[in-house]
Amino acid sequence: TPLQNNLSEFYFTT
Amino acid sequence: MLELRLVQGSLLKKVLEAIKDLVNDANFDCSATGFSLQAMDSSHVALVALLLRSEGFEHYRCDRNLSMGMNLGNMAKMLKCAGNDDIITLKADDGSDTVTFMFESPTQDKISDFEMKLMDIDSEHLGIPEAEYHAIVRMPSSEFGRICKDLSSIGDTVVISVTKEGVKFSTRGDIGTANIVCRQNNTVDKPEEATIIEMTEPVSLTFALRYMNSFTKATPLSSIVTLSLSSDLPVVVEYKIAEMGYIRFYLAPKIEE
Repeated sequence: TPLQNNLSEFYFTT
Repeated sequence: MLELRLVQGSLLKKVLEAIKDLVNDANFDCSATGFSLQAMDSSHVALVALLLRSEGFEHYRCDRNLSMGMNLGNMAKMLKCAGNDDIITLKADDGSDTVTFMFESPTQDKISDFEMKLMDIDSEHLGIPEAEYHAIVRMPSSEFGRICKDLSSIGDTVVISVTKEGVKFSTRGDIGTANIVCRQNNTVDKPEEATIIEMTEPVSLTFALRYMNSFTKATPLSSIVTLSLSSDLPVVVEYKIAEMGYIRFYLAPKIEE
């Protein structure tokens, strides 16, 4: 089953 | 001092109905640009970004940038007390720990005010860089809502694949599989019924249907939804809010181990 990614893996925290 | 008067108050009611189940607490930011919000769900898998531009308000006074932390469930409860035709005004004094929602009936014969406590919210703000998307699908929002609802009765995830032929939504579950293909169709009489695909390269991504279904609660805000997809990037599901701005949902993909 595919793993759910987290948004912080794509975007940076400001 | 903050004073925002929105003649089409139903827009704010619809915005809250669209986001209150995804996010519990959020900071609304008020600046000269407009009234905006960026918030993630508790698991940091989905993000909502809202913008209501200042020009869309009949009266927009925001003396200095202000961030107001609100519990969205409580805000939705208060806005439910506004009639669909009511004018809604938001008011807050500098340094106040409350916000006031004023509702005026169109004939001005009923005026209500509801004061809600603000809260301190330590929220993470994400920087979302401009991206080139491999595929942009524009389709009727009701159709997208129907597809997400139908597929979620079969499976938990949806694979969205875009090719020159069209956009395919697929799922699989214990009882079987389902595939729904929407072909490009821009010859319909009404532009809001068209499905338009702009694609630079084919893309196929997997997403949790639970979140997609939550996003479709924004359907009453716009007859059109736009899906922006790129390999290995979160999908952007955008509902434009006529003359005012947008509500955008970002959802991280599921990736094979």
